[in-house]
Amino acid sequence: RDTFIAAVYEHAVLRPKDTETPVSRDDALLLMNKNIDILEKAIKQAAEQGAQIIVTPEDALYGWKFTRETIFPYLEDIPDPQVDWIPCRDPQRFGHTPIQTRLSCLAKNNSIYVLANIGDKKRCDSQDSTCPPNGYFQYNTNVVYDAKGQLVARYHKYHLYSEPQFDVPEKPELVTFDTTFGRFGIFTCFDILFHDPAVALVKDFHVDTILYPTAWMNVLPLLTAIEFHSAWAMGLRVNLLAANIHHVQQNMTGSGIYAPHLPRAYHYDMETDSGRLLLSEVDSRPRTSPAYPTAVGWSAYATTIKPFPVRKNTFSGFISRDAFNFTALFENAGNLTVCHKDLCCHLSYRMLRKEENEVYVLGAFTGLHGRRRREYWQVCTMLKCKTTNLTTCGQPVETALTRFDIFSLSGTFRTEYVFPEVLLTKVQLSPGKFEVLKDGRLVNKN
Amino acid sequence: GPSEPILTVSLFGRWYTKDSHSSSGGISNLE
Repeated sequence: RDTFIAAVYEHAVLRPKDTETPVSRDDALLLMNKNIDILEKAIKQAAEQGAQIIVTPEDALYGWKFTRETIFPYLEDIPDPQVDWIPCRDPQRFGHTPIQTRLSCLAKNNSIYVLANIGDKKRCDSQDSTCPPNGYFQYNTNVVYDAKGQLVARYHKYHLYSEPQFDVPEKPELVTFDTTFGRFGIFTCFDILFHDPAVALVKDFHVDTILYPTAWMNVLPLLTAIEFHSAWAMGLRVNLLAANIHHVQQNMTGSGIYAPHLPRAYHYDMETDSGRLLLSEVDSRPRTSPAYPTAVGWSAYATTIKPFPVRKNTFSGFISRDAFNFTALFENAGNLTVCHKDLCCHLSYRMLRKEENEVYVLGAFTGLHGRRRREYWQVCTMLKCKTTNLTTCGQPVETALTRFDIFSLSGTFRTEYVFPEVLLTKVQLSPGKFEVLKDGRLVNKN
Repeated sequence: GPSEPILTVSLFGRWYTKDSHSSSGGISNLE
């Protein structure tokens, strides 16, 4: 097939009450089955509308606030997919696995691939110094069942994020599976910030589509879910099916079906407490599609031009914990350069009308990010400051009034991995309204 | 026509080979 219909479901998870005492297995099953009741409706609806595959979010069956002990009743032993198992047909084969059986039956009965995120427990040898005190490794795990209900993929999350209830696998797992509608790869949430397994699946395993369950807390201005995930798909030129949890109090919303050249469908909702099903037709093998974007030389333009005059009144400001160099867009139109160490960012712009109560800045940052200082970032950004006071530049802001009829942003990046982000007022994307030129300029299409 | 009002336009680069490996990817992430 040249195309297929993909579905993602943003799920408003029913969470257990906070407790330091583990619930019984029966209570754990009761809660997980209530969540699956909701997922079941979405899966049926997706299948009825012709979807071949559906992705559900990370932590969608039980939430996220656990200790190693309180998560334990929710876990099942998930075998390696090489065992060729259809839990729906052979539910007793690997012990007590009612959740895997129900998920497999949902896939089989609706003839649709289903990705779900559940917990895996693996007994270990107490003589092994790495074996936890309870005798089990516990993993944050994605499973995929094919349209016959067979377990075809299992992935253990590598880059955990505040998840003391889970263990880290020895190495990043590179999990793929093939279908008649392309090759798929899988990873989870915070994994997307790192090379392995995320980039390796695309570069070394040539997957067409990434299945991506997440429980992503939005952080403006650079890391809201729809913004970063759509940019990652575009930067790596791959389909990304991103299913986020819906939990407004924790800033969790933002799911999408992202193609390499534009977002096909996305959802961001901070107003309601409801889940949402998204469907869209996507290319099975985007590399062979006429719409497949060309490779970008991210620093080609920025390193060949003479930098624009650097203003004297460059100032320092923070995005999260990162110290950016900023320069303000004081005029209605102009050409600006701002540098941080060896990263120089160039902006050409024209505002349709400069709103008097709004200030924009151009910013540059190169260095290890945040308090952990593990990930090396190189960022060029033009953003609206929270107020006209320049000390607020970099702080989250959700609305804007200023329209630009021209912008062109580029930078002297030393990496080939650059993700182009455009976010509009009220935290919306701008599908089809901007493009990346092959010399690395991010420009509007007007 | 002109764009809808803009919050941010960014080029977000990740220079993976410059990541700090003093703590492996395996450490639980507690920022």
